[in-house]
Amino acid sequence: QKLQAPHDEL
Amino acid sequence: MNIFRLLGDLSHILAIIILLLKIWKTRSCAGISGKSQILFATVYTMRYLDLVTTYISAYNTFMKVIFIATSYATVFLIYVKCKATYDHNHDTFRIEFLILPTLVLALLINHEFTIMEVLWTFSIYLESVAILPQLFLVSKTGEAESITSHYLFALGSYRGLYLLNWLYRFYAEDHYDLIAIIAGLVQTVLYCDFFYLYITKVLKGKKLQLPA
Repeated sequence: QKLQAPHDEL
Repeated sequence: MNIFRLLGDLSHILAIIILLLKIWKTRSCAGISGKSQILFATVYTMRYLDLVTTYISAYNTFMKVIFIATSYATVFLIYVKCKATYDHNHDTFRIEFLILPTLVLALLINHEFTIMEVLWTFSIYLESVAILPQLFLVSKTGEAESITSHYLFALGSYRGLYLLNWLYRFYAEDHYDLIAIIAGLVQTVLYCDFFYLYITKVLKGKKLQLPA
């Protein structure tokens, strides 16, 4: 899984 | 950015504008849960701390600033400017029952045990249940003004559209975030009962009134 770091969603 | 995420964000911002305008124009926050609004202000504050550490896009920064500013403006209107109209007798949901469990869950289940990441996770978990005081208030009074119903519908649609966005990103970008997806599912499910009443009643011009 690709981590969402940085989180690009609102 | 895909169409579902854009529509989700627009629906989210529309919900906030509807609520702010309703309170501003009528100078009344009757029927609105100040506690839900405090939770939302907490959610955006905790989640958008990365405003100062990470740049994503102008759109991203702009929307984050708008969400933080409008959520505090809403809380200010309810607790200061229109305090006299605030329904505190009905807004009795105990928010510590939402804050503490979601905080503990964020400490236990997160992508990475760092302050920023735990707070981001906390904001995701807390957002999924932040509407409960508002739904509780509606169920206590047994009805909601049409404008409040429109607000709730726009706010509920936002996470529903994000679910489509996550489905799209899973297939198109091979990208997924289980924490956001599961919390988003919970959040959307909480609105289902309301969606049903909204479609069967409010859209037909009737007031949202709960069956006795």
